[in-house]
Amino acid sequence: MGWAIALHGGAGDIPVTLAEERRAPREATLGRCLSLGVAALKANQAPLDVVELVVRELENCPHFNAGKGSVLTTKGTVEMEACIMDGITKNCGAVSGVSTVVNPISLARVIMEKTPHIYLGFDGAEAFAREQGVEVAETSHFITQENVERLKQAKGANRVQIDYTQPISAVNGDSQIG
Amino acid sequence: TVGCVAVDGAGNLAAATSTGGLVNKMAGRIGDTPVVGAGTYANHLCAVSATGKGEFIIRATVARDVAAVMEYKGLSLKEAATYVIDSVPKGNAGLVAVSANGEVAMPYNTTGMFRACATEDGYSEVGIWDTE
Repeated sequence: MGWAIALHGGAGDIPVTLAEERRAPREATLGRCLSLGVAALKANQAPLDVVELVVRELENCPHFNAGKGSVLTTKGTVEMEACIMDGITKNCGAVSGVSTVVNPISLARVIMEKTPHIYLGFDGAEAFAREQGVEVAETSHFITQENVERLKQAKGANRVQIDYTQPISAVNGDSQIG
Repeated sequence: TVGCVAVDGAGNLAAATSTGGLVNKMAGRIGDTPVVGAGTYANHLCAVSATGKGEFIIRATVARDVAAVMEYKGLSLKEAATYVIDSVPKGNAGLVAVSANGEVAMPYNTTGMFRACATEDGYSEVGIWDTE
């Protein structure tokens, strides 16, 4: 049936009343990344390169929860994670707990290709990123005002939220429900 | 969370997922994205990238289960992906997947999922909510 590509920018309680100024940039980015991936497949690039290329583009967009625009931990910090996997060889790379790596998906790929391991986390992953010359940035590069507000809302409602859960009034009960 | 899955004309597959995790998560919390077989998986049959509430996706080993259901129950990609997403408690998961023969599936059990896809036979889609 030939080549195919699919991408996502997160699932959750995305209200159908989402304001146009929040919906339009996200849909435009999805369309742009889709075109990027299709062009790469038509140019006979390997699927592994195509998925890394598209996810890097999505990480660099502040409207999605990854890379720039990542949501914040309860401490107000950024802890990003990523994973990449090749189907035929089942080679894979994964990373967690990085706070300065601009494109975590590319670090995951370097872990897959240049270490005997699959998964590095936190300080070890940060050190390996620097050793390999993977691009890093100040934490402020990743934090958006919108996500500072979202953290305040989540704390106020004493909840953990997935990407687009809408704020609700304070609730009693387990703070770990989404 | 963002993700991409792709297959070329020769049936080579790959999956990639990246995320900042959950708003207000505890420091040190690991979600589904980097857990191979939960949020991200690819083999010779399909490539899968999941999104939603990581704790539910890990428990359901969502990405690996799509491939396993295809392999052991002989379901198509669409049937397998829908079966797996329906197995996750409502409101917590979505995924995008492609198969070695170029099929695409993008099921979710949340209100919406930012998604896009294209196939060689000319079909393409960009969406957030149910189109029906």
